[in-house]
Amino acid sequence: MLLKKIEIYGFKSFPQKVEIELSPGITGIIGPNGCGKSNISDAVRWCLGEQSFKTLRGNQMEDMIFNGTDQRKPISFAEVSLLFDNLDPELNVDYTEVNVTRRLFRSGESDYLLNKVPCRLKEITELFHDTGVGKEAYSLIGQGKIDQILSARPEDRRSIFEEAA
Amino acid sequence: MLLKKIEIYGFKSFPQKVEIELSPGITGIIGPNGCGKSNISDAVRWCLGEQSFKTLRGNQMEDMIFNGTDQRKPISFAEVSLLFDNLDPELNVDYTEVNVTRRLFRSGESDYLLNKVPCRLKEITELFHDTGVGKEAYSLIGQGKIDQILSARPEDRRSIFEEAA
Amino acid sequence: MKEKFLDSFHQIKTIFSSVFKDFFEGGRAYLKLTDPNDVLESGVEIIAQPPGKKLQNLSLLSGGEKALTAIALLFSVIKVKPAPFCILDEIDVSLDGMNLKRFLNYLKVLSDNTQFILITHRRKTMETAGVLYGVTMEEPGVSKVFSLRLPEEKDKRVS
Amino acid sequence: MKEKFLDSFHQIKTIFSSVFKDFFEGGRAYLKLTDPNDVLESGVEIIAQPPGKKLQNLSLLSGGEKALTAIALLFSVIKVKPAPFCILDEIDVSLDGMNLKRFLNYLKVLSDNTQFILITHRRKTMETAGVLYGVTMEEPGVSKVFSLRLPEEKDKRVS
Ligand SMILES: Nc1ncnc2c1ncn2[C@@H]1O[C@H](COP(=O)(O)OP(=O)(O)OP(=O)(O)O)[C@@H](O)[C@H]1O
Ligand SMILES: Nc1ncnc2c1ncn2[C@@H]1O[C@H](COP(=O)(O)OP(=O)(O)OP(=O)(O)O)[C@@H](O)[C@H]1O
Ligand SMILES: [Mg+2]
Ligand SMILES: [Mg+2]
Repeated sequence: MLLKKIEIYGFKSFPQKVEIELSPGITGIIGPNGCGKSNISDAVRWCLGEQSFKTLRGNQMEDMIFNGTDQRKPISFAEVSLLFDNLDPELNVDYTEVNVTRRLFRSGESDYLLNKVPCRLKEITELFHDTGVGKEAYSLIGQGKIDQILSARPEDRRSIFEEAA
Repeated sequence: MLLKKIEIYGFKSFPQKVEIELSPGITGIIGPNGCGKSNISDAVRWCLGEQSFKTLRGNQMEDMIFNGTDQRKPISFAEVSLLFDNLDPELNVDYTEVNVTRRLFRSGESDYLLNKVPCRLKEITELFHDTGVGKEAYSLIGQGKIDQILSARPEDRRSIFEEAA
Repeated sequence: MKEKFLDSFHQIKTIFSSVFKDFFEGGRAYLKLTDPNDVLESGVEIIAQPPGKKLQNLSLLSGGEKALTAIALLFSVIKVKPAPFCILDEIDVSLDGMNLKRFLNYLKVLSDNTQFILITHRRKTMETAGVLYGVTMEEPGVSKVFSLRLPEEKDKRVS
Repeated sequence: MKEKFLDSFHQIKTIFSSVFKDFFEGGRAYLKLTDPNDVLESGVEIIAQPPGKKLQNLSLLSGGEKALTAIALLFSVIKVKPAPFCILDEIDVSLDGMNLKRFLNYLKVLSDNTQFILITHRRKTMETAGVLYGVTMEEPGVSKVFSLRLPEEKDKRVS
């Protein structure tokens, strides 16, 4: 399974659609302070079903939608899609490509889509079960969060081992 | 008032006496990971009366005393001295030089000395009162702690303003 | 469930000890269950001892030593169960030059099975990446992304 | 007591707004007492708005923007009440190249009245320091300190 593309529209500081094509190996993302790098990582975490706006550095879920600038008005919804290539079928679906989308409107309504067909979060979580992908998994390490793996209490450290079991 | 010298013996990773001469302006301290840079800043904070071993990254106060290596035995006490030049007398003492020393024995006994004369911590705290020097003051910012100035709750932010009043 | 957890725990434990030795060029580190009789609830104890130093509590490690130990554990877990992709946001920030090199060498090995996306400000990390994207806010408050280096270009680059 | 606090609070507030503008080359920031009627207990609200961006909660700022805002506040307090010395442990770690330069420029101004001791891994910060000490552990586990640059050498250095 390969993450081929991240598409972001209306999420945090992305009022214009952005597509990031990915390939195997190591991809670097660089840029000045405050330009939107960590917002990309937040977009992926959100798309995979993150429910806590605090983990996404916001005060309410609405903070995930582009809030406007001096020159631009706020946008009414945010949408993030992750496109996976499923050639050697790791994901339990018949498709060779799997597209996961999450959308949020200012009204608070939030949709999930699997290959453009509306679904519930549960279906997405089940799809990625046991692959190491997901908002809890060890595959997303936020800025300044690497030390938390060694976190203070031994019982808090279990989760990374459970994910890998 | 000028901090002229930091002397460290037996504190954390300093089994041999170390003297750091300081001058006005900007002094840099560099070196590889784990070599002992932050231990110097801990030594100053400890000397000025820090009581919490947690703030000093230890589990008990005894962790402040050199604990030995493969080749060296643990040491029985730690001692840190700060030498201030008090030419335009900011500190309320008649001396032109003020030497503050803190010592800790494995037994848990801890001494403070002012110009080599034993004193209580209270005398040191009073000496530096209202100068901006001290373990609570904004003059010691630990590794990874700069963001705490903007800390989460508004009522926690007061302390830096009180210090400056 | 229990067997599965124990099985992967022991694999991670063995790899962690060896990754730690690679990273610190010596020393030793190991993982222990705080309550081996209750595998499904037990916490995990991490003991790390850089070379030449005495065994101490994790809290006495330096900023860079802690980050390196945490990365060693993360990489051990990824080695045992490779996640398809992994996004790391400035995990190289507190590493000195030598430790950064060791981290990047190990990352290259793991990137055969796992896709890594690294957000970074460090030059050496940028040079290790096959593909590079830049993010800018030419228009204040509006993020745009553009490609700085395509996959096949990596070989052509004059260093 | 109350007057003293209010007096210094207002001074810090004014300076903070201007240091923030220097650091971010625009935008605005200000301090507010959460409860002006109870000066001795009131909390302090910090509002920061980088240039071109909408007014937001501090939590939405990036890692580097937060550090820069915190440094602006620290420097404002030091300007109002200069501490004799100040030890800063890797406070430059999350700043990009431009912000690092702005930080160092301001540090130089403040260092006329306050002695700064900076622990750092950044080259530009090392170059700004008048005196430089290196810490090593040639013998594992044993820290030694040696002088890399003495005060008068700064001028002789070939850049
Ligand atoms: N809902 C939103 N609408 C508009 N802008 C937003 C929104 N949420 C966050 N932002 C902006 O995104 C910026 C932060 O971006 P981000 O944290 O990704 O920066 P970064 O590139 O990671 O920087 P650093 O190198 O400092 O970590 C903030 O300046 C903030 O104003
Ligand atoms: N009581 C003690 N006895 C011996 N060594 C100690 C003691 N306390 C701490 N140390 C050692 O000090 C080291 C940490 O030093 P310090 O935190 O100053 O490193 P640093 O130079 O700041 O590194 P970094 O650049 O990673 O932040 C640890 O490796 C630890 O083993
Ligand atoms: Mg960031
Ligand atoms: Mg340190």
